[in-house]
Amino acid sequence: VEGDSQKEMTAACTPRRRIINLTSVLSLREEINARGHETLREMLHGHSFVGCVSPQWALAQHQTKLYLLNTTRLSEELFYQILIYDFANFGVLRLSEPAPLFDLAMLALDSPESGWTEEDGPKEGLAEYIVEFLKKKAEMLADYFSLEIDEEGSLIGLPLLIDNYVPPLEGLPIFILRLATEVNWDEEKECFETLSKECATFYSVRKQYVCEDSTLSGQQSDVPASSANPWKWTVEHVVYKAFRSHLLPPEHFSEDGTVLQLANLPDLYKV
Amino acid sequence: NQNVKIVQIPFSMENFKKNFEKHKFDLEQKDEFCLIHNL
Repeated sequence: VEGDSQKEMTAACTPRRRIINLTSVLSLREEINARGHETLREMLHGHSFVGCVSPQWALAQHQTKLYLLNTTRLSEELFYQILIYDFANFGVLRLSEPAPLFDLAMLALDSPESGWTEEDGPKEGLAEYIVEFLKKKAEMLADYFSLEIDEEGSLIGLPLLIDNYVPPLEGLPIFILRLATEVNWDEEKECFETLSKECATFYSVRKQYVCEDSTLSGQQSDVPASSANPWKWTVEHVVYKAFRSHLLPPEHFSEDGTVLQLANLPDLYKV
Repeated sequence: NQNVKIVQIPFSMENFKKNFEKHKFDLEQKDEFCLIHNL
């Protein structure tokens, strides 16, 4: 990873990219640019990584200042921007074994996060509906998002957004459920936007899906920990490295607690 | 597209289900709205 140039981190960096001229996608790119905050971008571009506090928080230094950064929000925005900028140009994370959407939907419906109650009807019926619904969208999902669903209704591929990063798969069931419930499938621009946001949330570094033995590199828990990089390594050397070159942070990150200045060296001298 | 990069990741639905059942969700992070009603 260290040897790669930063601009080659995303899988879309291949010699022959597909040129996207869809008005909807171009408009979403313009919106990202319009809300970008140049000072924050410079800070992320030139930061020195200090360390992870938790999966959600990390410390970074820039010039004379120390910052507390919300890795969850920053990574979510990073993946959203990659999904919009590299639209239809992703590599594929191919699952070694197909994951039946029905089983994933059932796992999600069994989770309290889904909000399922008996009034909603049998979970099996809802799961079957989700499978059939997503199968109808399979061609578009594969073509634009490298989200591959086979004819049997199983997930076989996910988009490769940045090299050496695999999303925490514990979030997969809820992601599948939310694809059916939270995406606006009726309007093109809103569809790409909401779908990208759901995908970005799934890929983000979230504390509920990252535990001490997580890797964020696709390793299963039965692999000896010594053979896989721990999640902290991935956050520092993959995610924060990508922040340097691939993230244009929105202005509100400086106001909503996503980026917090903890200390400034000249002020500490006074103390 | 011949230039598409493909990376295989190990996955077993059987193991995934076992791990998922063990997984404890952080209730503080839950979304408050009900997803099912949007189906």
